[in-house]
Amino acid sequence: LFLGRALDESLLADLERALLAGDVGPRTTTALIDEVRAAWKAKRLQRSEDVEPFLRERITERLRSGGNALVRAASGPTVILVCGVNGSGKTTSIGKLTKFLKRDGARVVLGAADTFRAAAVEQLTIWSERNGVEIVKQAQGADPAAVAFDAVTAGKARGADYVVIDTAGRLHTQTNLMQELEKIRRVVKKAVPDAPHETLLVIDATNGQNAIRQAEQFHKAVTVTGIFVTKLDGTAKGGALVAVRDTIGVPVKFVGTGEQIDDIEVFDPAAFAAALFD
Amino acid sequence: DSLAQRFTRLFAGLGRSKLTPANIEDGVREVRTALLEADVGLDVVRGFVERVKEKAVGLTRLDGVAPADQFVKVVHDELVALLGGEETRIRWNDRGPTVFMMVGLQGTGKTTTCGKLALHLRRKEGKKPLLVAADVKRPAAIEQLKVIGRQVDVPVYAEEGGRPEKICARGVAKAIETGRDVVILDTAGRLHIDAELMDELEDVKGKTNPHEIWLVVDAQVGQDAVASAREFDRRLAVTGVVLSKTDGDARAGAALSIREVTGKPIRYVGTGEKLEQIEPFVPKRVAGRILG
Ligand SMILES: Nc1nc2c(ncn2[C@@H]2O[C@H](COP(=O)(O)OP(=O)(O)OP(=O)(O)O)[C@@H](O)[C@H]2O)c(=O)[nH]1
Ligand SMILES: Nc1nc2c(ncn2[C@@H]2O[C@H](COP(=O)(O)OP(=O)(O)OP(=O)(O)O)[C@@H](O)[C@H]2O)c(=O)[nH]1
Ligand SMILES: [Mg+2]
Ligand SMILES: [Mg+2]
Repeated sequence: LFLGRALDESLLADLERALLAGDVGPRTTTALIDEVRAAWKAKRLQRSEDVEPFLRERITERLRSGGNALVRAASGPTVILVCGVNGSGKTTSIGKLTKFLKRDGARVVLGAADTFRAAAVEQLTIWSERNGVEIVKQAQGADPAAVAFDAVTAGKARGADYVVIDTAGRLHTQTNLMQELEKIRRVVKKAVPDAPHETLLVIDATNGQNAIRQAEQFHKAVTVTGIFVTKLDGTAKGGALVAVRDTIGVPVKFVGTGEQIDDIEVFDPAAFAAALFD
Repeated sequence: DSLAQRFTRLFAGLGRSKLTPANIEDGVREVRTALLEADVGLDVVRGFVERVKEKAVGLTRLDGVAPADQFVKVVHDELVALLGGEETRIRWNDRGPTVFMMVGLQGTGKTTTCGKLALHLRRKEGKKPLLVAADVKRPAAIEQLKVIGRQVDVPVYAEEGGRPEKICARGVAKAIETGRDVVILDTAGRLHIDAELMDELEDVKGKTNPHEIWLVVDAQVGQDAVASAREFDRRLAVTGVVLSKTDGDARAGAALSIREVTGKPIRYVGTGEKLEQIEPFVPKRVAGRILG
């Protein structure tokens, strides 16, 4: 893309366009391009072909720290609480994550704590059947915190390695629903004091700058420990994740790359940064 | 802060003196940043900013109104003009049921919007809709539409498995047979770059000749709005857009991008998860939120 070009402001303008087109956002983009310009003026960057690798490395390094490993419980089941806005891909991601966790023979129990949306429990039940794992559920309209509590206690009693809890989609602007999510977390803590060990925020890669608001508000409500970015198999680049990382300091742990059970990957910051320039 | 507040600061030193090309540049830079933060498409921002500059320079000959307020008005009016200005009433079919086809990327709110549209048409237009479950892939998608159908008291046509275009054709036939005057096809979410699935949508269109093909777009969508809307429109000749999840705080710049790039009007906005929560699109409201 930048071979045989002069290292000048027009090259920087093209890089800026690539970042903006990938949803990196104007402020983060300006900060990154300023870093490039500073390195260029200080003669640390001399050739045009070094600019993109330099920029990729700046982005990778922002995303890499903290690693991408799941937090594990010291003993008993590792409880994973999954949350995020409507339609981001939570239920499907849980279906994929379950198979991923089962690779080493781990035993997984699912909790269907979305008791509100039409056929949400049926949807997760199909994923539990595809994985051959048990699912804890109650009647439509039941208290989501009660289902979460049941799932964790059942997982503990049956010696499960993981309990993964699905919650209803909610917009971070819905105060009562954010309070409901806080309550689910508190109740899960009652069942197992260190739980939830992992709180995954599912973010749709097609989202623009609002992803940053989502991350801030969900983090405030329930202390997010990892991000699962979905739909990276489309043309969206998920660039808002750079600012999300800068804002809440939480690492991206998983990537969704499709609608099937195997379409999950562990997050690779270098690959993510490189894709911004494809 | 809102764009208006930023302009007020920018032009604070000018008092009642005129806008000059130099200070318009600063204002224009603020507009560009604000629109990008609001997720308006990159190329759409460029074109929009050029038009604002032209109109603002034309204004420097006017006196009397504070420069900041003049500038805000130019930007606001330009946005409203772009977003609105089109007759968007539904044209009912007089030779059989009016067919609506709902399409879009995964998770944008199509199924929910189908339910909202069915309820709206039943209650507000006295129609007798039939919902058709054309998503045979997503786990429990058919069940989801059936539950929604019960909630809005509208029948649902569904088949277990089979091809979407055949199910939709039989759904339309069923509507004719049972005296339903509206058919709403709920298709599966898909990527605009999935050629096979985009072909499938063309097949559904070919078999049912929809009068309205609405692209359901998530208000939170970023730069990807342009590529996806363009491709859905290229393949299907979309007749309208529904912007969902506007009850959040996403600035919804996609509304501007899609309108600009496809020329298609936004017909309705989704304002919540409940099936009553759909409203006709009001350009001024979306213009206001894009400007923050
Ligand atoms: N292409 C693609 N589609 C995905 C991915 N992850 C999820 N989806 C699709 O996105 C849509 C929504 O997925 P769900 O799992 O129902 O999302 P959710 O967050 O549970 O939705 P709510 O519970 O309604 O808030 C479905 O059509 C999924 O198949 C992904 O990585 N790639
Ligand atoms: N807050 C809010 N949520 C909405 C709105 N419209 C839809 N939703 C929610 O968004 C999520 C996805 O809605 P669906 O109707 O399943 O989306 P879809 O486009 O049919 O999804 P796929 O068929 O998987 O592509 C659900 O949780 C809905 O309740 C809206 O206007 N506001
Ligand atoms: Mg779900
Ligand atoms: Mg659907």
